[in-house]
Amino acid sequence: FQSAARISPSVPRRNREARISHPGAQRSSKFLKDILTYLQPAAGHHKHEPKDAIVPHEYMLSIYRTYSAAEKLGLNASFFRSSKSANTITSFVDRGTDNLLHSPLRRQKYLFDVSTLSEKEELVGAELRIFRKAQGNAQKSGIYDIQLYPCRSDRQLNSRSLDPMDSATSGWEVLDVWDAFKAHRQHHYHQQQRHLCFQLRVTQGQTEVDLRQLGLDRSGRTQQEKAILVAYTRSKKRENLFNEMKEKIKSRRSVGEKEEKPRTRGFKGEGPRRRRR
Amino acid sequence: TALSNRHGKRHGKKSRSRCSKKPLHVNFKELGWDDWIIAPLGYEAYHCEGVCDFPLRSHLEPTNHAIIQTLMNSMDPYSTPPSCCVPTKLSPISILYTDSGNNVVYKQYEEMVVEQCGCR
Repeated sequence: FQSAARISPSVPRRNREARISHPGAQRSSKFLKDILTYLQPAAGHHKHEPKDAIVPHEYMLSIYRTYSAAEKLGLNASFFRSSKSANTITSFVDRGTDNLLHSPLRRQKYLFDVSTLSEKEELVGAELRIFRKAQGNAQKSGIYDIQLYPCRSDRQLNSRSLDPMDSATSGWEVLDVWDAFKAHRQHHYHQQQRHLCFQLRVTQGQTEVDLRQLGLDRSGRTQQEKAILVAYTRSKKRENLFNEMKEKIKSRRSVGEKEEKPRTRGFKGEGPRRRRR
Repeated sequence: TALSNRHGKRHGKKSRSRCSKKPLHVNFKELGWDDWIIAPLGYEAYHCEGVCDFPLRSHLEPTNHAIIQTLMNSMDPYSTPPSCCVPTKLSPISILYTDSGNNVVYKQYEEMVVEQCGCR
């Protein structure tokens, strides 16, 4: 998948300057100037270096591939009904870790920073996708019950069965968390609660199972094997591509200010060289 | 009186193509957007170019206003400019990108590709 590669910015400097001096750019709004400034090499040090490259999950790549292929075939509107009429699908990568001191591993907390999801977007679906690694020594009897809870409540959100034979092969367990996500947004709208937290446990009969037995432990996972929370949203108004640019500029600016702060301390009237000293 | 010969071309004026869709390739890397757009690397956006002169063809789907303006322009080009050749139908494209929190997002952006041009 060629397009998935992240390429570091390498637009020649003279091309960028030429663009800035274009008469159209001179008439541009402050925002357009921001964009052009952002494109200049001086601001470039805030851009992601290749080492920070983000590896998209195969699920997101397959969504992109499928929907863009459908678009080319003109299957646009009808096709999107299958994805709950969403026009935006966001994946949040799990930030939780397993406590290695806990043996056996009975419960796991899955943590997602959902602060970037705009309140203007209507949430039309959400699912938690957890990768389960194949286990060679799987038990051959009894059905497992995968159960999901909010971290601060005992009210079960969702459950599904897992056949012991299935645990012999790797795969993704998908759990619907739409209601929980909706409730989180309603309750924490004004509190700006950043994280959404789920707790997972698996039982066989009445007994809680060691999650390692089922290949659910998270140590040594690659980026693509980490659990993701997938949010399906629909824009309430027509989307403007520049909204994303605005957000990027804002976040880069805040990173830049943090980096600049220590350097700007000093007496009034001092030049940059003196302040650095 | 229309100031054109039997081939529809104006006398003494350099002939320009009629309003139509022309190629326009967008390269996200050249825009400097490749640090947040994962895919596609670029796409064919097209653009509209050409003149909207009398008589307007039906496939250009002119508005009533454009018909009047074009007629007035044909009678006196100095008093009224020709109507504008602009996109009249656009289609969306899918974009996979990273948001400000470095989450991978798929979004379908409306009105990205010119499908049809017309006079407005």
